[in-house]
Amino acid sequence: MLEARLEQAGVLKKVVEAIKDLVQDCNFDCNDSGIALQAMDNSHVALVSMSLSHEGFSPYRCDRNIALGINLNSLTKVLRAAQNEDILTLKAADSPDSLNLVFENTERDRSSEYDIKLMDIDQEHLGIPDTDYSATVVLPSAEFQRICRDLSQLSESVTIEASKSSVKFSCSGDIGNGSVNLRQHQDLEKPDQSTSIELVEPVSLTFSLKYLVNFCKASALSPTVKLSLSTDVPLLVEYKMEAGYVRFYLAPKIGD
Amino acid sequence: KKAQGSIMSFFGKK
Repeated sequence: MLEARLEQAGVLKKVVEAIKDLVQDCNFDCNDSGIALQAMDNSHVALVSMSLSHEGFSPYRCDRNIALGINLNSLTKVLRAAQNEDILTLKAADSPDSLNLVFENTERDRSSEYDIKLMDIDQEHLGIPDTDYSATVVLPSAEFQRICRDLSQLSESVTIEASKSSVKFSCSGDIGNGSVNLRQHQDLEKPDQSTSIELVEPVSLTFSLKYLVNFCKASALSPTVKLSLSTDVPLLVEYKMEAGYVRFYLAPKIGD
Repeated sequence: KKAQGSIMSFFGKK
């Protein structure tokens, strides 16, 4: 059986909020190392991979591999009943029909209990190869969100160019064009506000802004986001959590 | 115009 107690329900709320517009139904794969999820969007352009390590729970118990097939809309409805600061306990049997969720406030004088029906989801897992990326950019997640939102007003796609000292996001559309250039800089007082670039070789790749705007719904998970780029390889957009991550992969646009 | 690639052409089925 699965029994996992999360100190802050907000963690799961934010994870679900981050991915629910990209995927509707998915399996939460639970085993002794934690809870993981991998799912593609309907059009097979993007892939989300989420991991919550057992270390993020206390206690955590899962003696067998259990796949929890969940409709994320339903889960969102139930999680709305939880405050971010509530303690959340997830429970499921070995071959479960439902997932049990208990929310307790920090004073422990209120507890709410919900059961959510599970579904059989036949999901194929993709093998994500280890990649040595040509460029890795870390920037504030709010900044990335703003850039994607702003540029999406002008165009469907953005070209991301990483060089040694800066990263440039540019687009062109019917009404004109726009670009945002971020120079590498270190903010010693607020390290989360820094922009850092690790470069093996310069890259320039074009991606759909619709998907990037969607990924940015994960911004609440982390103050920074990491973009990993290589020519003709999906973009990796990673939000790190205290004991896990949400990673999005986005297939590039190809051709002229 | 650029065409949108599919994630499945980069990551194979397990």
